[in-house]
Amino acid sequence: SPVVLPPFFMRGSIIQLADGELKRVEDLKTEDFIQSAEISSELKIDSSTVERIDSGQSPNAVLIQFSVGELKAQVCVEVLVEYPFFVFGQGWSSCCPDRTTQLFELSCAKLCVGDVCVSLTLRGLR
Amino acid sequence: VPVFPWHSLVPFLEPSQSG
Repeated sequence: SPVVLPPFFMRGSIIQLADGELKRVEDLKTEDFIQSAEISSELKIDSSTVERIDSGQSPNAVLIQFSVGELKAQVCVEVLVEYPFFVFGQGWSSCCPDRTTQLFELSCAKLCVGDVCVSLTLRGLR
Repeated sequence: VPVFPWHSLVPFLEPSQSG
């Protein structure tokens, strides 16, 4: 349900990387996700490109269509407009960055069609 | 202070979720 956002997007939240290093959510870099996925025996990082952004069925929600990984599988997710995604080389981005910053004090860029987001998949799933 | 794992921050986008 896109109703409640998880607390770990709140500025100052402590995030543990796969190598055990601790970082604040606002300080995370693309490399942190890439290196953590490389270390992880179970998880693999995928590139998910934003193909479409439509208004969702729930209030304050959007429907985002991604093309995921090498196979460019089409996946749709419905999230609240302030839900932040991590864009490669850019950082946290959402469909309503002002709202994300207001709620989480997390600086945030605008998520746009064409942005490539970090996503995960289980190793060996395909 | 709670510590959250890195992989909770980004979505699992599995093809099986399409459609």
